[in-house]
Amino acid sequence: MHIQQIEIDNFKSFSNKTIIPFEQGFTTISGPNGSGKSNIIDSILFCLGLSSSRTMRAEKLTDLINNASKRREASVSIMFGNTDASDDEKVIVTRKIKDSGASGYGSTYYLNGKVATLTEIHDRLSQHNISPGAYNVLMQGDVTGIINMTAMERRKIIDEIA
Amino acid sequence: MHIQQIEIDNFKSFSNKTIIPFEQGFTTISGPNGSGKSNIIDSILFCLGLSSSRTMRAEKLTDLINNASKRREASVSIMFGNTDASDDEKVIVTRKIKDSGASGYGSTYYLNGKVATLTEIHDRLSQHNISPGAYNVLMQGDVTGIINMTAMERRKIIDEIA
Amino acid sequence: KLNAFLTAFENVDNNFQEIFAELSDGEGHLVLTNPSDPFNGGLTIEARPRGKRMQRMEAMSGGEKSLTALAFVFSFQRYMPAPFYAFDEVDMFLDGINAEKLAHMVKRQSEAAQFIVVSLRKPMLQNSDRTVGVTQKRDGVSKVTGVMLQHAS
Amino acid sequence: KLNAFLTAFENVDNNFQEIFAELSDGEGHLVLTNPSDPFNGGLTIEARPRGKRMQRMEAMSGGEKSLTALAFVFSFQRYMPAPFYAFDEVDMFLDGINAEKLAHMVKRQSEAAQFIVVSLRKPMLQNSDRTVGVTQKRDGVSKVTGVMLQHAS
Ligand SMILES: Nc1ncnc2c1ncn2[C@@H]1O[C@H](COP(=O)(O)OP(=O)(O)OP(=O)(O)O)[C@@H](O)[C@H]1O
Ligand SMILES: Nc1ncnc2c1ncn2[C@@H]1O[C@H](COP(=O)(O)OP(=O)(O)OP(=O)(O)O)[C@@H](O)[C@H]1O
Ligand SMILES: [Mg+2]
Ligand SMILES: [Mg+2]
Repeated sequence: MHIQQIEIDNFKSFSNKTIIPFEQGFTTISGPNGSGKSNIIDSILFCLGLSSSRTMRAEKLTDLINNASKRREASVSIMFGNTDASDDEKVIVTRKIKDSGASGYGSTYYLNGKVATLTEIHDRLSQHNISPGAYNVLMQGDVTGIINMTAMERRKIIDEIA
Repeated sequence: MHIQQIEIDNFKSFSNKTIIPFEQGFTTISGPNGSGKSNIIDSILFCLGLSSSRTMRAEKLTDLINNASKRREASVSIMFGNTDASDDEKVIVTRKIKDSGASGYGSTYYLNGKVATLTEIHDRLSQHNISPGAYNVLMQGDVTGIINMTAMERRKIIDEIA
Repeated sequence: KLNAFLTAFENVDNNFQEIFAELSDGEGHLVLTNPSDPFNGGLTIEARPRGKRMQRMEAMSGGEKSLTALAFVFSFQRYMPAPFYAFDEVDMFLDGINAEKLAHMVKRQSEAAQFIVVSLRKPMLQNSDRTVGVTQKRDGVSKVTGVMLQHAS
Repeated sequence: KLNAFLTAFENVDNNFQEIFAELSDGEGHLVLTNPSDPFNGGLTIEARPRGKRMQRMEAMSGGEKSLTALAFVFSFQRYMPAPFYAFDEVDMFLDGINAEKLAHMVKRQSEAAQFIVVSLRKPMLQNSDRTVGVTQKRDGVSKVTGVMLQHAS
């Protein structure tokens, strides 16, 4: 069970719809400062509902929509699967945000194409040990955070997984 | 006016008396993790009274004394001068700490070999724009600190130098 | 609830001792500041790089802290394995030798789970199976360029 | 007191605009959140890397934030020049190109002041006049090894 593909559309610096295939094993992502590497990590956090807008460096959710395009909606879709699994064993999680200007904004989750609640997404993912408390996503600066946190905060990490 | 020599004796990981000569221009310090590079920077902060024990990663001042040796005192001496200046134009700042166990500890400053108060040291140094508020010493992690500080804290940096 | 915590703590501590020994050249362990009443205390990390004395994490060098924190994260990851891990530049403080050790550990772990690691460091890139390149032209639009396969070795 | 502050702020802002343009490929300036009553407000940094929109520092990438923060430090250093500067691994977040730009700037600045810079990065080491090596054997005793002179170029 691994990420087979991440589709990023109009999210942060990815104004073009971008499909990135991923394989099992050990993949690195590299490139110049400001090119968009951390934004790919943010897209995973965004899609799977693993964090708040602040940890994706946005003041509010609509800041995550590409700011250079006229289009005021963004979406990220992640396909999970097994190499030898059939297509109906794949799990596709999608999240869209739409900025309706004065009338606010909307965020919708989809599980395999059907609208789902964040709770349904989290339940499905936590069966595979994917959850905010799992720390399976380490953001730029998180290592320093673990070093600098208080002893109490560090103990709470164990509470989360107990 | 530049640092011509730093003499580190029994301070942190420098259990042997170490004399490091410095020249004008651009000097780099390099070596493996944990070898003692930041400790050299700490020795400058310690000697010139530019920080508290916390920013030198010690819980209390006596933690700065080398913990592997029986000797319970440490000192750092910094010689400032000009390349073409005579010996009597040099400025030597020295600081010693002595751990007397149950009876406490003592920290003494010296200016050109004579006992001086921290205020006298600071007055002498601030004539050359060397002071804690000057930020001329950037420690490991300070850049992140400037990024993460609040707008109010950042403005206070300007208050310090106004 | 206390039992659940103590079981988790013990497992994570065992993992930490093993992983820390592998990553650094020393030994470390986790410490509950209030062992009789853990929820009223915290968790600290004590480690002793080889040849040095036991010290609390706060006193270590930048690279040593980084390695210790990573060993800690890997310890509870190993307790609750996830199908994928995504790391964003976790090798910044490490010198060449430690960056290499970390890359080897990720390579070994990647047989059991998928690792997606953002890095600018050669040891990490060279130990990975493939590298996804990200670039931007002057217009600020991110673009994923080809996937570079590393030498199979 | 207000005048002293505004004079300092104006000078630092001018320095920042110049230094930021030199270090990054864009433009930036300092902003007082409360210009009519500065002591009841803060200071934020707005910058626009070339081709991108103006953004507050918090939204930038790791390397962009680092470069911006360094430009800020250099701006008030230039206002109140000190005889020496000591930097401990300030180039950690920077990619190869930005690390090179930073090293060139330090080299130029070092004609007027002494720079002592701890670094593990090649661009920084190669641009310096000399490198002081620090090592430790297994006994944890720090030792300064010879000074390596860079190629004069
Ligand atoms: N909503 C948005 N629209 C367009 N661009 C954005 C948006 N949000 C962020 N960006 C841009 O994305 C860029 C940052 O990308 P990212 O943080 O992924 O860089 P990075 O490759 O991780 O760089 P580094 O190596 O410095 O960490 C910034 O320059 C920022 O201007
Ligand atoms: N009082 C002390 N006595 C002996 N050793 C000490 C003392 N205080 C700190 N140390 C040791 O000094 C070492 C750290 O040195 P320092 O922080 O200078 O390393 P560094 O070269 O900057 O490494 P890095 O590249 O990881 O930042 C630590 O391993 C620590 O154990
Ligand atoms: Mg980044
Ligand atoms: Mg250091």
